[in-house]
Amino acid sequence: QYVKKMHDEL
Amino acid sequence: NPFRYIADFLHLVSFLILILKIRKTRNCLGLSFRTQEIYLAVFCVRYIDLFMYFVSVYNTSMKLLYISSTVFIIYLMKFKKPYCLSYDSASDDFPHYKFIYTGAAVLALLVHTDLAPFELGWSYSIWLEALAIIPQLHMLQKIKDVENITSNYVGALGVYRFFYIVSWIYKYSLTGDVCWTSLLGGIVQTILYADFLYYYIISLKSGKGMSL
Repeated sequence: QYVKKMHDEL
Repeated sequence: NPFRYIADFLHLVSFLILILKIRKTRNCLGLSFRTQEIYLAVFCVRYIDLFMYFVSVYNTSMKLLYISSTVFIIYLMKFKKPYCLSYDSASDDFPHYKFIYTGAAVLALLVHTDLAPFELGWSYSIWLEALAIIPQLHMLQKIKDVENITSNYVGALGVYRFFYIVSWIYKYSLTGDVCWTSLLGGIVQTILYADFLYYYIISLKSGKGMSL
């Protein structure tokens, strides 16, 4: 999977 | 997580304060264009994820607001008359390519979330943001002009990252998760802002002293 983690912070 | 929302809101408020201040004084004296340019680079690199995944309407709209506010500030400083006429490029001379863009790249290679291209880019944006205030700090020390940099702006920008640190501690207490890249970058950023605030207060005092 290319996107390992979703960054929910800005 | 309330701290994180306070931080996001403060960040947004800081853009608004700066835009209103430029329009009110009708100039951009004392403001570093290089710092704003780095902010834009930070957002463009970090928010590439707008094209990769969806988090929430809040997340997407805030990202778009951050990018558009910074583009607008850059437009005011560089192209919009009369504001752009007062831009002091001679004093805004911190070698940002050499030290900020390159320095952040070195830091991202040392401290990052992952070696995947997107994660490296994301980590790079964290370090870039941490160092972004340096050209403004350099300019403030050089010309000591605090007309446009109001205490509200410095406060909002400086406190915003501090609230993120509080939010990360809160998150850690709940889940045990900690992102070292964000945390270290945030600490460096907060320290630089504290330094900035220190010079800002000194300049403010010396300016007032002269007028008295």
